[in-house]
Amino acid sequence: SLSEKFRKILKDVRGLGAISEANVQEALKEVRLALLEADVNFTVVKDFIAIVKEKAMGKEVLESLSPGQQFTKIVHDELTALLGGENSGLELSGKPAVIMLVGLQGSGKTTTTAKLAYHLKSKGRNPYIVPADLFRLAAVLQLKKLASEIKVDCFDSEGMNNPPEICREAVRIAALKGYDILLVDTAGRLHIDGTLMEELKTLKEILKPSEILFVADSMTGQDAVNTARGFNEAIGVTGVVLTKFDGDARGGAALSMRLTTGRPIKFIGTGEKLDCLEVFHPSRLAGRILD
Amino acid sequence: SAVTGASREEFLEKLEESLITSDVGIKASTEIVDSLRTKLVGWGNGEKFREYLRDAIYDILKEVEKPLEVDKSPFVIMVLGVNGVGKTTTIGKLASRYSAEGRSVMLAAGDTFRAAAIEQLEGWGKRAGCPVVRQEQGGDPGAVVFDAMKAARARGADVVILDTAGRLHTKVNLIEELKKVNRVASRELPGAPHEKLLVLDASTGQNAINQARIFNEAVGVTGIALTKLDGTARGGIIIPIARELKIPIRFVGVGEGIDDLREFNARDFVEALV
Ligand SMILES: Nc1nc2c(ncn2[C@@H]2O[C@H](COP(=O)(O)OP(=O)(O)OP(=O)(O)O)[C@@H](O)[C@H]2O)c(=O)[nH]1
Ligand SMILES: Nc1nc2c(ncn2[C@@H]2O[C@H](COP(=O)(O)OP(=O)(O)OP(=O)(O)O)[C@@H](O)[C@H]2O)c(=O)[nH]1
Ligand SMILES: [Mg+2]
Ligand SMILES: [Mg+2]
Repeated sequence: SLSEKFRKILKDVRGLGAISEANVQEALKEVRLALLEADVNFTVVKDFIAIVKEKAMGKEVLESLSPGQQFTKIVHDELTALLGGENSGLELSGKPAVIMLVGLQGSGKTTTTAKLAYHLKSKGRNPYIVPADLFRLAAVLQLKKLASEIKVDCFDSEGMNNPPEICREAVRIAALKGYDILLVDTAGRLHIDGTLMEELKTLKEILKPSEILFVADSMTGQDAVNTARGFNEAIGVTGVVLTKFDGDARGGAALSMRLTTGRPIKFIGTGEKLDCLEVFHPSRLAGRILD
Repeated sequence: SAVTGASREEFLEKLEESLITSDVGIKASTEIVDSLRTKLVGWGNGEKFREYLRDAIYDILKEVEKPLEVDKSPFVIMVLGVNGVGKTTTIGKLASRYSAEGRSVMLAAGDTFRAAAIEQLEGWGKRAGCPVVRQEQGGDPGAVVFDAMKAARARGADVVILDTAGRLHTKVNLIEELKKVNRVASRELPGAPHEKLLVLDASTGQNAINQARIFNEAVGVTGIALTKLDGTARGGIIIPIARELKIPIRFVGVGEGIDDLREFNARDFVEALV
């Protein structure tokens, strides 16, 4: 493990005063290796190493900690600070409040839409699920089935002509029937697909969402920077949901997404069942990335 | 123009960076570029370096450029992989491809877990014009495969493609279920599944290596399909997988349409990567 490597590298530092540059360089090399193996973006790693080096250089080794532990703590704390930060609750202003779920193909948007509805219902809200993916085979049926599993009402998108029409109609019905939160599932798409990114902008204009959640796979590699940037520049992301966190992917892509969008990671998906949605804890992911 | 000492090192570092950012991984990227370092003493041209890098990667990938030979009847393909990578869509594309070759294709809806998975595959069956053997959601996938093997023999199907539920390789019980489905197929039809096709998403990072290792250990993977190469991800993860596991890369997915499937070509892949 990384902390064990730091302990070995820095075991002779104690008693010599502050950590020296040579000690730090070797330990930083290990950090760089660990972060790249954990799928943190190449450039993000560079910037992170620079920050950690500054924090570690000249720092007095505390009497109560071995230098290896000291260094581990610096790296862990810095990573936690970068991953976390601002309030990661859901912004639910609006009558009804609208949450849009967007992202690449297969990332887990449809499942997460149902999970969020379940989460909100258990908090006493009255959510309405809106399937706005008319492209993927049986996508509307998939969300309908999930909605019925958790006994949340679902807009009937069958027979509607296009996603904008669905969204307009769903907003109208929600106001009529008094649902207080709309959860809109959109089709997976590539950030480089101009036409589909335009469609997303159109949906945003119709829905005026208080949350646009970028649903991303926690096993995403270096490309996370590109996709997060692409979606953020097109429609502005308000939060990130990392799915399939129940696997063994180290999850370094999360750091790329957090730093690229500047937005908080709000939830993690921890399984296929609809109660498998948890609030994100930065220090937990930091530990996993550094493992 | 000549690339001298300092700038040559810079250039090699840039090449290494381009490999890492394509998900080749730090270990493989460093090893590949290091082997170039020793070979390239004295060569002085940046573009020449890139060419040598391409050749080095091509040498790795040409070993796994082995198209799938459908040489038995019925030829059974079991499609597996983690959640959301494109298994069901890839099956639709394969069904269309093999039907166009004049073969009779049959699909088996082996994902009995996920909502609307059966209906999604039935949709692809309609598009490709081939029958889908199915039971009910919540049922035993082994029972579906059993039915499919019997139906294939009875109807004289040329190709049978088994869809399975997405499953994380870390879920021991789901890996056991996959092994069971594999056993059912081989009991009903000796030699089946003739191809165990692992589907990997090109945007996946280093975790793809774990996926390949564990699925291979569980059922023996005989081919890989790399999907979503139409995005900006380069899919470099197949390089460490090729080096370590030597599993043939059969297909690449380049879109969501029924024709968006190509046979893997090592030279094309390398040209797009570096
Ligand atoms: N293990 C696990 N599987 C998940 C999680 N979230 C989603 N999945 C699975 O991932 C697969 C894809 O999920 P979907 O909800 O269909 O993904 P999507 O983003 O809507 O896909 P498209 O609409 O095609 O873009 C399904 O098999 C889900 O069950 C998670 O947190 N953990
Ligand atoms: N852009 C692009 N999208 C693809 C490709 N292959 C599949 N997809 C999309 O990826 C999403 C998931 O595809 P599925 O076929 O449902 O994936 P799966 O592996 O069967 O998913 P589960 O059964 O839930 O595990 C769908 O939106 C597909 O259209 C590809 O090559 N390129
Ligand atoms: Mg979906
Ligand atoms: Mg599927």
